[in-house]
Amino acid sequence: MFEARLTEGAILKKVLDSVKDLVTDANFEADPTEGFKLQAMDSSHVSLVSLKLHADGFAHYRCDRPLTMGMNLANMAKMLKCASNEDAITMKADDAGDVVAFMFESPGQEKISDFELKLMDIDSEHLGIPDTEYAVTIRMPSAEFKRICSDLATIGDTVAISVSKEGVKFSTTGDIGDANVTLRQNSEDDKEKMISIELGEPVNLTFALRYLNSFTKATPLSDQVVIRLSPQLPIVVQYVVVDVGYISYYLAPKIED
Amino acid sequence: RGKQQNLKAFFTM
Repeated sequence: MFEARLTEGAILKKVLDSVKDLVTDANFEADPTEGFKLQAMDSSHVSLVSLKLHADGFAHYRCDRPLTMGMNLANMAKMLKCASNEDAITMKADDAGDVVAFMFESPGQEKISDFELKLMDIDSEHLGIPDTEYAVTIRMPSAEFKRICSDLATIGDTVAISVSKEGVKFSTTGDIGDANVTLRQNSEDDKEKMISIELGEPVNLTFALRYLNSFTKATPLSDQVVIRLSPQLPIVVQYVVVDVGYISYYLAPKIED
Repeated sequence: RGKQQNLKAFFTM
């Protein structure tokens, strides 16, 4: 059987909000040692989301054998919306069962809610993501990245991200004109405001803003976002929830026609 | 603007 309790249930609510616009149906994998995982591509196979909540990130975690649970994410989100942000959330499933149970407990235990979501069989392709040394690693406030993506999307459809010793430049162009936003590394002691750019070699890649904007739905999970880039490779946009897990998004670049 | 590549071109099945 599988049983996992998150004292801070709001994290699971935020995780669902971070994936449900990108993916309709997905297989969650519960693993005895690794934890609770999901890997899924969007329907056009342009982007991928990979999330993991570590087994020891849960207040209680029991998983006797690996378990695959296919869920409709919109329906899962409907149920999790019924949990209050302060609630603890426990997930439970039997090895051969066809439902997953969600239990919400209010902090004072005066309200206990039980929801059962029907599981579904989903054919999914699992992609092997090679371990790569990226040419560039950018760490910046997640709210700043969200702001840049949403601002540029009002001007154009794609963003060129170019990274050099000068900093990281986000550029777009559209019918009404152009926009460029440049960020420079800072020496902020305040970790939330830190901008750091590790540069192995300069990179210039173009991505669809629609997907990047969808990734920023994970902003409430973390004050900082980590962006990794290499020439001619998908971008990685990662939000780390300290001591709990992470959600990583991959997006294939656009190339010249 | 530009041709969107497929993710499967980068990652192994």
